[in-house]
Amino acid sequence: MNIFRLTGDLSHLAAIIILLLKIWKTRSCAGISGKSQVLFALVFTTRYLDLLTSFISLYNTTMKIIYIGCAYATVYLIYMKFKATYDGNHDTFRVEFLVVPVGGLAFLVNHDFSPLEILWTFSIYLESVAILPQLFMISKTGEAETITTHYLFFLGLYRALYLINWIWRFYFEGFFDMIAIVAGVVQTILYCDFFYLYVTKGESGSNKINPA
Amino acid sequence: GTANKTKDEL
Repeated sequence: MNIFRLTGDLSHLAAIIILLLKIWKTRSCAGISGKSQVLFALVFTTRYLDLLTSFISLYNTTMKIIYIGCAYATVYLIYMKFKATYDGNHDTFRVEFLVVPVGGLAFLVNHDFSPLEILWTFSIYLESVAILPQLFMISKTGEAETITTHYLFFLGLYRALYLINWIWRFYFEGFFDMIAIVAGVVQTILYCDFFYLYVTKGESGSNKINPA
Repeated sequence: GTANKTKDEL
């Protein structure tokens, strides 16, 4: 464990908690893409199956359980409890255009052709594009609530910190995982446009960002 | 191999 991975995990946890609390406290999921949240729940489910097969550390197990729990709680709030506030008309990204190619790629490019490894690879590839429905929805509505932009900021920051963690681990441990790195670079690039808006609009104090 | 080592990450 290094400081970059730890702050990355805490940034990820912050994003997940910020979103869950926002929906719970405002009792509304307006402006939130339910599709992205379903994809994240799928990412955690397929990646953390090793909870059943191997124990790495208390931290590792605890965080995985928290991530999975919050992901499903968020999906529940969006599609069940606060269904009336779900903005289905703007959450129209065709997720099958993400899941099918990612599923195919996981079969073609992986470290080991075993079920657990293919599911892990699928989750790595899927995570890199899972935010697209949310970014698409924001571009359609033309605005995002401040709290949603904070959620996206921490979510984007977490994988950017992981990129530094992988540089650190390559340099100090001679360890690298090309699949995780390439997917992490793609994932972080997708946030660049948003990061630019978040920083520039954030300074001007306007409470809504309007992606082009 | 290195793949197993990734699995200590979230």
